[in-house]
Amino acid sequence: KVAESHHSHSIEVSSLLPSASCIPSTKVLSNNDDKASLKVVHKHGPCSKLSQDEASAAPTHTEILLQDQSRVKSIHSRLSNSKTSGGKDVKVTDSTTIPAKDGSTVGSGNYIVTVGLGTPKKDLSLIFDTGSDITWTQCQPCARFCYKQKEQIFDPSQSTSYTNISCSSSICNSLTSATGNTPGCASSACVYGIQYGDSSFSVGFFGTEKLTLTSTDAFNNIYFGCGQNNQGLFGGSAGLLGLGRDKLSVVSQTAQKYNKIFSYCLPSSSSSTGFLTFGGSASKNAKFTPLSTISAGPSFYGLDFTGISVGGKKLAISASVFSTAGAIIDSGTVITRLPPAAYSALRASFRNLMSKYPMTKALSILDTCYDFSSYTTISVPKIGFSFSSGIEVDIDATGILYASSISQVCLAFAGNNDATD
Amino acid sequence: VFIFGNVQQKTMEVFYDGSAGKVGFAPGGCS
Repeated sequence: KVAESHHSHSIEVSSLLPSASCIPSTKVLSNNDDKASLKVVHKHGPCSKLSQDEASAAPTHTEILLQDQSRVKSIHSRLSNSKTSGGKDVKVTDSTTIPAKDGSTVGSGNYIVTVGLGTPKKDLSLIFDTGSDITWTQCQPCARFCYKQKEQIFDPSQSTSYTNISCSSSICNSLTSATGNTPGCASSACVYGIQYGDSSFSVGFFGTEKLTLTSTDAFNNIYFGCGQNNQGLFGGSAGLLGLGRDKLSVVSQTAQKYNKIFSYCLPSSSSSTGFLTFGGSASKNAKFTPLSTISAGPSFYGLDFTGISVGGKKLAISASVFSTAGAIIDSGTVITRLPPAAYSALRASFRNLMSKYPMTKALSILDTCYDFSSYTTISVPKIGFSFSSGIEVDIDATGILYASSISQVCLAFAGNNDATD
Repeated sequence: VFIFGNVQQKTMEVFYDGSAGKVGFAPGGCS
């Protein structure tokens, strides 16, 4: 429902809100020797079986954006406190010993995939997250607490392929970099703990298990967290799939087959579907830029942004604005956060080009909002990003606006408070 | 940091090659 012109998108206003029913992508997910593809759905959309669970009722847009701000705060905190994290041991029965500033918030604007765990295989819907590393699921007997999830909670005693990791094992110590917390020990079993910025957390036994991605691709002895005390905003999902750069992430653990290659497409709305593919090759029309490393947070995927264009015009932003802050790409953060100087330039240009439309009140962290209730079609300037490699990428029309309702549609960007954030 | 969030990634294929140290973006990735 989008028509393209050179520097703007023409959008039907009715298409700004998701459909009430699922309209799956027409893309055929192929699997072969080199790759394994999974369907991606929005956690709270009609394509997700979790959305039908009354215990995981969708949060409001304001709640989503507040939770997103918690995630962003925790990422900033994790980067600025990286040298002081991991000071305390964790125990299965005591969540309060986990530093609250470490890890990253799960949030609500998240996407899920379904994978198989154990022998025989149990299907579990996990939030996929490029901003964290540990994969975990809730486990029986839920020694302390399990939140309500849609699928049956995984029971390692019913799996012939589950093994606990000993706390004397060197891999147990690897949890410190993957979670930001020193692992604990219970009856010689390694105990992991991860807490997210909104106070959601998971604590449990660190073990290995068979992970089945597709009917043809399964991996034995994948390290994962078997959660015995899990509380927070996981919205009916069974846990998290960690896709960060740490050696304990699923990406690193399957590197022998997929060579640390994965790709995804997030759907245009919560009523459609996307994919997550391990291995394979990029589309022929892909533009590439180097990954960079944030020294304070090496498990994040760093990018070198150099500029922003709005409506075909490059904004006058000094390159140092981007290099001072550094940048990461994160599948678990909803709204892009820009350095303050970059955001104010983007906002001024966008407001200028959208001046014919009536503005309305802010939506949480989003301060540039419009009332489109008198329009059937709107014209929105294209927004593009440039990178140090010289490539320029225009974001899709669906990535420019965030609609709470037709009468409150906002520019889907926000600024950081500090230029060094 | 500047965080590139998931709303802005919608419908693009985002391709990670951790071994080669690069990220690719392709429009129209979901269809």
